[in-house]
Amino acid sequence: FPVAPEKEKEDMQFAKKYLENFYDFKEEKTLFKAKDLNQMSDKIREMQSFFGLEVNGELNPKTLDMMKQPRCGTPDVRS
Amino acid sequence: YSAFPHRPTWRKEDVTYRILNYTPDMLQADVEEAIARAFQVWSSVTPLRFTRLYGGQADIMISFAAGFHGDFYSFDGPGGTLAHAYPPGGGIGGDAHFDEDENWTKFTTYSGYNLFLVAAHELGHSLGLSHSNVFGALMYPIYMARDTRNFQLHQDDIDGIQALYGPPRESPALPTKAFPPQEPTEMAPAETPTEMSPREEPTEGTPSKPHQRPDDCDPHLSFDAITTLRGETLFFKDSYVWRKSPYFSDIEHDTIFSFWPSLIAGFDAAYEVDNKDRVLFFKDNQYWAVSGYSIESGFPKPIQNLGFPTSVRKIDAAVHDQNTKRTYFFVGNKYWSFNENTQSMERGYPRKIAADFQGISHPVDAALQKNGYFYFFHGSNQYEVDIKKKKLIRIMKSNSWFNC
Repeated sequence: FPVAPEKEKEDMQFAKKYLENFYDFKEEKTLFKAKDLNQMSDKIREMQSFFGLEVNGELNPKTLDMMKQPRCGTPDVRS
Repeated sequence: YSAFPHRPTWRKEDVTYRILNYTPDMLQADVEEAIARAFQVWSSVTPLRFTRLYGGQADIMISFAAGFHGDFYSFDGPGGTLAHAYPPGGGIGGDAHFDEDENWTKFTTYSGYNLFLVAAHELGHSLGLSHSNVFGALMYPIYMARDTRNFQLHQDDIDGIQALYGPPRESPALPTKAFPPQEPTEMAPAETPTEMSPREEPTEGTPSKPHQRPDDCDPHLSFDAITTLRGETLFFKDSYVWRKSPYFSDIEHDTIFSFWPSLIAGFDAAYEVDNKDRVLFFKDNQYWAVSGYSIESGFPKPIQNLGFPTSVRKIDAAVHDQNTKRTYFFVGNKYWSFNENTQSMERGYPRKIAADFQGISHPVDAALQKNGYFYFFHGSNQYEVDIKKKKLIRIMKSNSWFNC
């Protein structure tokens, strides 16, 4: 079924927090929404590659499900 | 596997840890056991040794906390992040934090998170490992419930930690040559008493594989430690224990793990204080006390608690004299006498072993008191001594107790 808009927003927030915690994603407070989404897609690709998921930069159910697994709080990637 | 940027590691082999607080989800003794076992996972594949401190600053400080707990990584309530740890270094370096909002357990059910598994992972970070993307590796970032009874590190974890610290040191015991499989031999007749033969030198030939299950009647068999326990006699070697019972004719052969899962294998010494139903196990500079299957809380403790000087890093053997209530500790060619009633070392020690134990003039691997005599084990021989008469009575093969 299509994801309800508020659920989609919620998932996006969750994913952003996850990527900040574990993949060194830094959301830039820029006006250019597109740039932000591209950077986030890059980080999603990095996370998908780490866990052996299909690497497409999309926040699909499998990727979200992996993000919601109980895990260690130490980052997977760090600067 | 991966390391942290700049590969931080501990620049020493003796690393200390301290448990700062406990989760109300588990018995303190179970928390201590889980943490001790988690350290053993890493000490068994590296030269590292871990000593628990009970005060002051330790290298690795272990604590339970919820939400914001003083560092930049607040916990997030139940689920999600379970714990985190910092790479080796000063201050917060090496510390491991566990989210108190989780349900911690010593089991591997799905009603909570197994503290041993999570702690073993976090301590990997405390030693310098970052995450692995190998599914099934301990350092994989996502929690996976699994059977912890015979827990084995994934090869990826071993490769990772040994890239930082190398493999364990050769075991202090002399490597023994491999033996072709042979029929159990007739027990060698008791030799005429002579001085202990000098410690056998390792001979050529491929060393036996470490921790291969030794053959009960191998004439070259030697032991790490021997103790009585509630009327039985236990013989320890590497991760194995032979159990000789007055109630059964045959010898039971088990793994130490099957009796005490959280105890480190490869003891140096062990002895029983029969009137306290207590057995003490020694490894390196620490000791544990057990009563039957249960490990007393608050262990391991440093052997200095018994009165050893810091120069003593490990003991070779120990035996309790049920008549005098003294325990004799053997280190090199000397021995100490410990008064179990006053719980203190006796004055005038250490003394030379040869001065008081006739014919025993080399290091002792293990010691036992049985039927009024003392038995001192050195390599594949044991020396039966009557200490009242200060007389060496006979020499036998170490495994003469196994009715080979």
